[in-house]
Amino acid sequence: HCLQSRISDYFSRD
Amino acid sequence: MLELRLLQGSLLKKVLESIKDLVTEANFDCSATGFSLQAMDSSHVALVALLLRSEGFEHFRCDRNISMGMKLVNMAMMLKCAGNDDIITIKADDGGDTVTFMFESPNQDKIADFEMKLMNIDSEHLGIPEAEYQAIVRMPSSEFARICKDLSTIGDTVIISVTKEGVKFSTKGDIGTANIVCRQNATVDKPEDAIIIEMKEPVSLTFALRYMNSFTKATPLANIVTISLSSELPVVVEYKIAEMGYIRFYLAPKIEE
Repeated sequence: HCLQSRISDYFSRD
Repeated sequence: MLELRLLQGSLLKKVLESIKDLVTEANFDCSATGFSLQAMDSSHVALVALLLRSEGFEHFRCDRNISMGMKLVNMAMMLKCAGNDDIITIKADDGGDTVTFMFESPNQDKIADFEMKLMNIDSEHLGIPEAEYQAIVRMPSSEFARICKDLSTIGDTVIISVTKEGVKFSTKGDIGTANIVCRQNATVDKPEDAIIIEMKEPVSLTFALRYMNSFTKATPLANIVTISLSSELPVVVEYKIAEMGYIRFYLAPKIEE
């Protein structure tokens, strides 16, 4: 089964 | 004071049509560089980054950096009132709480202005580092849209795999499976029909088709779409906006549990 990752898992706040 | 005059107003109409269903509200930022936006969808799975460079506007006045919060469906509704050939001017006063969209017909016989209330939006701005991608696929945007639409009739997710054979789009659903392979095809008559695959290493990633289909609403903006893939990063689906900039959609992959 696949889990949906999130953008914040890859990019951090400026 | 902000005043941005865009001769090809239809570009802005198309931009809004392509993002209004993905993002509810967003801050449009204006600086000497241009008119830009960065926003995530409500579940923080996808991110859109838009840039319309100042040089692409016929007139670009932005006295100081300004961030304007707008509800995108409302902005899209107003822009729908502009004709496809209209010149669109965006105007705002420093510290004001409204933005005005002015539409001029090509022969100047009709001038309309629509004033929209701005809103305060607390949004976080993410740093998107420059990255080396394992594979970059350039293909006709209409072909990519067709593939996403076709696959979503079968399944909910797409596996995009790039190997030296080409790029494969696969899905699986209750009624069966589907695989579409596109091979590199650089020797076509028209460059916009070419499929070009730059692969450093094979890569395979899984994505939700619902988002991919949403990104393809930007198809009217560009003949070519660029899909950049890396196993450690969200995919980037980029549509270049003629002479002006780009709209980039980032989508976080689905990962094995």
